[in-house]
Amino acid sequence: IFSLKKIDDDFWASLEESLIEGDVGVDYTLRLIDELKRLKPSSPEEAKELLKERLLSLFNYEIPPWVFEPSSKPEVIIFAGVNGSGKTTTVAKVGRMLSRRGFSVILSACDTFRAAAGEQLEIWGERLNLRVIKGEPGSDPGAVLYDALSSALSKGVDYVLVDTAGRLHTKYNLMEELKKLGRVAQKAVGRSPRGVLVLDATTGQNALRQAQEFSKSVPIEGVVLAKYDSMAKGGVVITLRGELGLPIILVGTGEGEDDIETFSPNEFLKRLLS
Amino acid sequence: RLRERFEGILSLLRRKGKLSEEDVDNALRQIRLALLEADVHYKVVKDLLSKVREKALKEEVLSSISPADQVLKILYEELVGVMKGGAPRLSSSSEPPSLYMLVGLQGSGKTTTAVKLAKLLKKDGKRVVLVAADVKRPAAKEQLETLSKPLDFQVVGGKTPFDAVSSGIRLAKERLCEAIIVDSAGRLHIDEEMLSELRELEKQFNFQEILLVVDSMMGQEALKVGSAFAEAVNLTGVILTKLDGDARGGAALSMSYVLGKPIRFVGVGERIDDLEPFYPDRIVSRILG
Ligand SMILES: Nc1nc2c(ncn2[C@@H]2O[C@H](COP(=O)(O)OP(=O)(O)OP(=O)(O)O)[C@@H](O)[C@H]2O)c(=O)[nH]1
Ligand SMILES: Nc1nc2c(ncn2[C@@H]2O[C@H](COP(=O)(O)OP(=O)(O)OP(=O)(O)O)[C@@H](O)[C@H]2O)c(=O)[nH]1
Ligand SMILES: [Mg+2]
Ligand SMILES: [Mg+2]
Repeated sequence: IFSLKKIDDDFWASLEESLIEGDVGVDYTLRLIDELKRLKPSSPEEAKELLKERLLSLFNYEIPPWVFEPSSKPEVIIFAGVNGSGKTTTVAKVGRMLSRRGFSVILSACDTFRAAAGEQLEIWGERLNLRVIKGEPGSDPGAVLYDALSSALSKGVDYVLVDTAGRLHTKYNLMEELKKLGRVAQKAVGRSPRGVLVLDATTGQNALRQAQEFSKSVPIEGVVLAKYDSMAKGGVVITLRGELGLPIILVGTGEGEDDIETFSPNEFLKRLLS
Repeated sequence: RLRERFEGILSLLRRKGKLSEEDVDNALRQIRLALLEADVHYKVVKDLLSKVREKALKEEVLSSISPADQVLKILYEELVGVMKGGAPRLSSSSEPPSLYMLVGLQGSGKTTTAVKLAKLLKKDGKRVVLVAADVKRPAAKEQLETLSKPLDFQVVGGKTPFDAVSSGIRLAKERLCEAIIVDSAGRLHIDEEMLSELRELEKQFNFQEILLVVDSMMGQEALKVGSAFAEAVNLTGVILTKLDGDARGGAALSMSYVLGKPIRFVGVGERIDDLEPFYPDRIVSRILG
């Protein structure tokens, strides 16, 4: 759109479509365009620069330090999200990333519900030489977490990464189970765990509902945008940041153990505004 | 918000006696935003609403007794028309065993749906072989095995998807099974190599049906995803999953529009029983909030 010749109605219509197509959502798209119109850009290039500046200011935050080193030992991170979003694979990738940095890591296989969930994480653990604590299928996820945390505390482990079962935020009892998991962590290590929402980059406007509801069950302190290699724009994160103040911390860029990067606002905007 | 928009449109239109062209355009503007909020692709919205506009601007609609309801009826019918349901049962090949394959993006629900379909076939008295053609994902075969254990289905795998399908066909013939369901690996619609793999599988084997499994919470990407998979293989239908959530499901409309293929089933939960036939009017009501 920005290669169009001038600012006219066609330009604004194309810009609106481009943002909508990037899953930015109606509210934010109309808001951004409205703000942009008031700044009276004289050319499409200037409009692009202004929009970029506006969005960069929204993403002007530090990646939380606990992503790079534990604020206290063990740093407990609960990975939550809807079914199939990429949690288990993300837990493996983050485990690998941290262990390559020299930190000790335990992966807690707290999905005791889904078929072969424990096996899936166990295979990752073997491949990456990461310790996995799992329980019997059908056992209480809280009990598995308790074991993982006891072991982490006694061994002075730096990170406990908690893989949880996929769950739709519309299911009350599953959201209560997640709350209980947070309480187990709180009780065992004396402080609240970090909640991370794993979000599929191809998700549409339901992402906002997911973030809102999951935040009620566990303190969501960051979002991992998985499957960003799908080339989806992931525009929903603008609303997650703007409305809920959530930082996007990591981006999943494939199915391999090293396919994870820290979130780069510049890369994100480059794709969104391309 | 979606609900507010529609109630706003309705009350606005209902207050008027006869509708003017401007009234219809104002209403369509709101309807457009509502559909976009529901994740329907903007190109699909544009095309469908221009059709609605054309029909709504007919004199008999504008000066009918309740033009507002007329316009909404036209909208509703236009959307339902795009989403004609297909047969909520798998078609059978003239010569058994019938070979079916599920394809789609990572995490869309293929493995779970494969066993759901197997159970459906079993209810119809058919014997089913499940093929674990996902040789990449850790514990993919174990997942199929664990899910199908209570129903006692045979699960076969292989070193490659081609080996797995061949083994599945061989076993089905030996055991006189009427159906083979192939669970394939999740893949990106932009992964040329993985799409070629599907093309090769289609060339090598005679599939009775190839169904695209789509997560109902997908956003604008639905249009690209649908066309890419449809271009790679001859899809016979779509299965929409996770409808037990609260996603509006606009991706369903985009998919139907771009594929021209029917949505056959919907996944409404994680259990093997959680598969239902697709009803177009239900999803349209859901999209319209
Ligand atoms: N292309 C791509 N695929 C990914 C990425 N992250 C995860 N996946 C794939 O997405 C699928 C689902 O990943 P999982 O890690 O099992 O997702 P999950 O959230 O744990 O799923 P449930 O536990 O069933 O809710 C797998 O096929 C992964 O390989 C990513 O960043 N890119
Ligand atoms: N709530 C709900 N969950 C579902 C539904 N269908 C599948 N799931 C869940 O979604 C997650 C992903 O399902 P899978 O069957 O592993 O998806 P997949 O497409 O095989 O994933 P990949 O093989 O990694 O591409 C699992 O947690 C399933 O239990 C559904 O209709 N409703
Ligand atoms: Mg998982
Ligand atoms: Mg699978």
